[in-house]
Amino acid sequence: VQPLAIFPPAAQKSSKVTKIFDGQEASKYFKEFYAPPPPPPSIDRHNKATNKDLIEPHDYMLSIYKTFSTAEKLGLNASFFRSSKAANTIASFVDSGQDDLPLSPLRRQQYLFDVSTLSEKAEVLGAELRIYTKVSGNFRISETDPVDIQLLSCHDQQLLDSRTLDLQDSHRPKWEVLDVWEIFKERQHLSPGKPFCLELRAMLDNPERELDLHLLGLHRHSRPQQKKAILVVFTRSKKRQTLFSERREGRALLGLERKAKERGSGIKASRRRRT
Amino acid sequence: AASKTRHGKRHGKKSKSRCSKKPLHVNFRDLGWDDWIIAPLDYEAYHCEGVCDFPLRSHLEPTNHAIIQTLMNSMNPSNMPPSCCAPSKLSPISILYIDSGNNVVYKQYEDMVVESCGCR
Repeated sequence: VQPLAIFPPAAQKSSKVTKIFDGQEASKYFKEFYAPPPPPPSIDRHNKATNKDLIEPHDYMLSIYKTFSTAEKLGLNASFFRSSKAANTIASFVDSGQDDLPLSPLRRQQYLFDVSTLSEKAEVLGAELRIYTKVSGNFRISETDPVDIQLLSCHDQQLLDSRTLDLQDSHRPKWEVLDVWEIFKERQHLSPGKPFCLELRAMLDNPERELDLHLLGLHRHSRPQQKKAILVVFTRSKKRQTLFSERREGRALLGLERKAKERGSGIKASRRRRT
Repeated sequence: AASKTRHGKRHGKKSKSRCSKKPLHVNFRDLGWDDWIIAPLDYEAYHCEGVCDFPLRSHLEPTNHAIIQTLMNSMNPSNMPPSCCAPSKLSPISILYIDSGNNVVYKQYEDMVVESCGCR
């Protein structure tokens, strides 16, 4: 788990986590906070295989939930934390892009995100791409040669953000975070309803060349769900939304249809009960 | 008037308690919502229960309407019901769920936990 630190606006930052709690209460909450994430739900729990059982939330989303729900229990307003960007909704979208053949060199990757469920009315306060890197053991490079991972717009190849990889500690897996707020806002405005697309490349200086992304562990083949890249979008909706609106948006119907297949004619009773 | 014990409580017919918050355990599994809510699967909350009878206590922060309705009820109960005991302050909780596009979403939902009850 990549821990998510709590940073109240005026508080000073310590090495890892800002000290906002005191004494025993702090140790209790941090124990809970840093506890390993709960095991993924089993596929056949009570013979009820649902979509939820097939979707494994990224550790980052679990971390967000744990942090903010812990803050709530302490009476702190989660929206004040820097990491939340004052958002009251944080949505994650898993990359649906595909690589070419596994053995061919991978110079560039296109990341695709279906963001159609995002409300157009919500105010976007931030967007970031989180990608999982693990430098290959075969990759040897002198310490003086930095490797830049660069993010480009699929639309016009404009450079959006770049990050120099920390090669001192490069063989440990790491999540790199790239800011895509500006391009996301622009794309949402210009091409609503279309998948959001970003292109990634890794550059090596002297001589300047594009690296094979396999060397940075960025290939997608046999990558588990939880290690897939995610686009995290921070929004704030002024409209007070009820729980039932989420319930209405398709999931209930999907669930009913699935259960109907499982149980045959049981759907009518189920629908009556829900109504 | 009903006879009272030495602690001032009424004998016989059980009287309804004044409007206050009572513990409420919410279980999303029981509601059948665990197919889209990841966490929390349950949480501790409250519900409001009890009567708003005359005279209304100030901690119930009655609305002006509730004061009038309660007064009218006290004068003629058959013509006017007492005012309603309802949540007067609520707080949010965080929910992690799966949306219709199978994306994992964190949202802070307003008005999920009753903090106090009042006469409305």
